[in-house]
Amino acid sequence: TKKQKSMMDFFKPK
Amino acid sequence: MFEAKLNEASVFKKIVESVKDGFKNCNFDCSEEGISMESMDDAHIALVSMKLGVEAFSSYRCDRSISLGLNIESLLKVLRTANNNDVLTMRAEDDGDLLTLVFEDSSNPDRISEYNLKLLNIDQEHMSIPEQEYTATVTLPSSEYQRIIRDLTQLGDSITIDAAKDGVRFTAEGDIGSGSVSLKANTNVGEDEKSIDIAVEEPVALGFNSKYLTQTCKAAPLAPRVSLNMCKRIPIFISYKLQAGHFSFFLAPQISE
Repeated sequence: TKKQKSMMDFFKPK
Repeated sequence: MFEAKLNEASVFKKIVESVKDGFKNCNFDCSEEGISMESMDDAHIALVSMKLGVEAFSSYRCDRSISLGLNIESLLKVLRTANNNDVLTMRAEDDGDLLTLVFEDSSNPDRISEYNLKLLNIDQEHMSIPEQEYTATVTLPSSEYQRIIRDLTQLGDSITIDAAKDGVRFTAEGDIGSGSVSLKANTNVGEDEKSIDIAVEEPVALGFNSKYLTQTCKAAPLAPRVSLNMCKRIPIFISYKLQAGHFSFFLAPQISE
């Protein structure tokens, strides 16, 4: 099964 | 004082139409370089990033950088009152709480409409997006991309994009069966807009929620071509080139644990 990643896993707030 | 004039209101209307389904409130950041916008959906799966450079406007003035916080639905209500070839002027005072939109009908100079939208205070963080080299880039007509996603979404709620040196394959699998669309790299001589350009250093396959991919197709009316930039295990970067700027999405993938 695949898990939906969140954008927060890749990008951090400035 | 901020004042920007677009010769075709439709450009801005198409941009706002492209974000209406996933993004509720957005800050349009105006600076001396133009207007930019960055927003993430509530589920933090998609990020939209837009830039309209000063050259996109027939006249442009921005004395001080300001953020115009707007409710997308309200903004669309106003933009939909315009004809596509109306001239649109947007205006805001530095410390004001309104955005004024003025539409001038190019075929009927006697008709001028003016709307004022209340600005919102939107607490929105900007994300630090790392510079990224993508190992696979597929550039195709945006109408073709839109059709593939629309067709495959009917079969499953997840779509895999598989880019290899000789072609790209989109696959969906669901309860009723499965489907795929393959495109081979080609160059239509004299018809560059229709070509499928594929640059792959390393084959990549990434899966996405089809609902979000559908969202990224909504921008097809903005540009004839779209590029899909991929690298293993990171968000896809889907970009439409505008005449003076870009309209892009980042979409987080589904990854096997």
